[in-house]
Amino acid sequence: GPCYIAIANQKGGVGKTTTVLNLGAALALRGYRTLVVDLDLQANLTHCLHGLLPEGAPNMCEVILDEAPITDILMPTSTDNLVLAPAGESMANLEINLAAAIGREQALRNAFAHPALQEFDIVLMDNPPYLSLVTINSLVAAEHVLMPVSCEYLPMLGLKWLLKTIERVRARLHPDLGILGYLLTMYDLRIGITTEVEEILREQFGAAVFTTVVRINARHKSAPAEHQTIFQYEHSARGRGTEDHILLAQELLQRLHLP
Amino acid sequence: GPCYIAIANQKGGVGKTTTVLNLGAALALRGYRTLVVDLDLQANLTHCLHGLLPEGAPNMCEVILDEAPITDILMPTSTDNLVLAPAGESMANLEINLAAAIGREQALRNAFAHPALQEFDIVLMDNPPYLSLVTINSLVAAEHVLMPVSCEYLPMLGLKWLLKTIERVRARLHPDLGILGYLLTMYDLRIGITTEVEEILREQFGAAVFTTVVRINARHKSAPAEHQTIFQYEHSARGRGTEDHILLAQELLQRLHLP
Ligand SMILES: Nc1ncnc2c1ncn2[C@@H]1O[C@H](COP(=O)(O)OP(=O)(O)OP(=O)(O)O)[C@@H](O)[C@H]1O
Ligand SMILES: Nc1ncnc2c1ncn2[C@@H]1O[C@H](COP(=O)(O)OP(=O)(O)OP(=O)(O)O)[C@@H](O)[C@H]1O
Ligand SMILES: [Mg+2]
Ligand SMILES: [Mg+2]
Repeated sequence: GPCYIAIANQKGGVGKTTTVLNLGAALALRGYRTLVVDLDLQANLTHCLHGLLPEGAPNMCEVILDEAPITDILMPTSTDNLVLAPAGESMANLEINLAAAIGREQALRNAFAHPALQEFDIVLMDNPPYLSLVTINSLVAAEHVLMPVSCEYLPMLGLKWLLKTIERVRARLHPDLGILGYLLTMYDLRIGITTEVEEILREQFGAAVFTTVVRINARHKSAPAEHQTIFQYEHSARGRGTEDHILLAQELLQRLHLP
Repeated sequence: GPCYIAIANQKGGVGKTTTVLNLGAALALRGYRTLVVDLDLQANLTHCLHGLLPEGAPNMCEVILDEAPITDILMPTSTDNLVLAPAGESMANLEINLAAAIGREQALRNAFAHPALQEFDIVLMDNPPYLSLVTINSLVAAEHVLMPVSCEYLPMLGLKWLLKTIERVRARLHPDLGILGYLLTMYDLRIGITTEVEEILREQFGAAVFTTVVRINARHKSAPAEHQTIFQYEHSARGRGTEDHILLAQELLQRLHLP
């Protein structure tokens, strides 16, 4: 079956959505059948790939809460091999309803047990900027977790809590959850904090910090307006975001020992 | 009594904490006795002004949930006239415990009824990157709400939900809640998206968009490592962040018709 990867960091605005979107696209362009799952009620990933769902449209909320088959909501995207499982308006009530559900922490993993998901090679999950039941579901469903960290001081503070949460999930729910690594984002060598943060993280986490970094790039800020991946928006093999995410996909596959 | 302002936007990483920190400092430097309240369990504001609280130290959680007097937790800062009401570890359980509390939406407003708060001129509240009971408490306790929006595409998408939430709070809990305005942050004229976002917001919200913008400035990313405000970190009247937040304080006072 597919390799399930959660992209998580409760600090806001570190590049989680941008990573799921463009890493997903890079893997799809290499021929990996890739599913990207939007678990954030802000539905930013859904907006980047499609736009807002019509009001009342089924989405990941119904899949997690009502056990709707995930195949009901899968959407093709303008990138071959890249499929979206969208978030929608009903996600606003997901957290509170999930709190009372039986098997509330395994709901997503159970949803992924659908046989149709065997068609995928890789599943990437985008998480909201807080540690919640939805995030726990994502960690329980995942084999690995990748943590984007933007090159600034505040995002480093939250890593301790995130690691504590991962430890708890491992101890109580999912011993096989692995840390795939840390990804430096918004990397800007013009400013000193970038190398400071890089040094701190490589010192603390060693080889778990990806060699590939995602450089600061204004096009990431604009591409969502066009519902485009960075590959479509830059439309050039030499685009900075294009290069970064091609290298990121390559390094990810190496770390996973995938061809 | 003091003027209560909630700084809110559920999109992550738009500059909420940076705004509370440095707007608070700018008002304090002008002689306004200013209280900044950290309502985010990430406790970034607390870290910017002080550092992490010792484990088990009372914080806003005990004030909101257990009705501990807010005076128990007030901390002076290295800026005259600037006082911090910190967040701490116990905030992780605040949301879930608050859900069952009687008068759960007015808990913060009740905490602010403490006579000692009459000593302050302005109270700024920093919110977490999601719309929750804690954020509702902040909106119920506030007279005005200020919404930072970074000059990128995705942060604009969430404004609709934020405004819907504000409408609901007004309709059901607090009719006098006013929108103080929208603040453009991470403003960078070198990239096209900045003026695009500015035009969209000024078109949509008109004069409610502050004239003052907070420019992109790497020093904001570093200052928290030193537990300094931008005024301390730049240590120069001509510093970009210093100028921006002096102008921001000035415009805020004009909009509030305060001297
Ligand atoms: N490398 C980059 N260079 C410049 N801007 C970037 C980069 N990566 C992401 N951005 C922009 O920064 C903002 C935050 O990124 P993004 O929304 O992906 O973060 P997030 O962690 O998913 O945020 P949230 O916590 O709200 O879910 C977005 O406007 C995005 O377009
Ligand atoms: N004008 C600016 N220029 C450059 N960087 C900035 C600016 N304002 C804030 N930052 C940096 O951007 C990051 C996000 O800002 P901040 O943490 O204040 O946002 P937030 O909305 O409070 O985030 P969260 O949603 O996680 O609470 C921080 O690392 C901060 O130092
Ligand atoms: Mg996101
Ligand atoms: Mg913050």
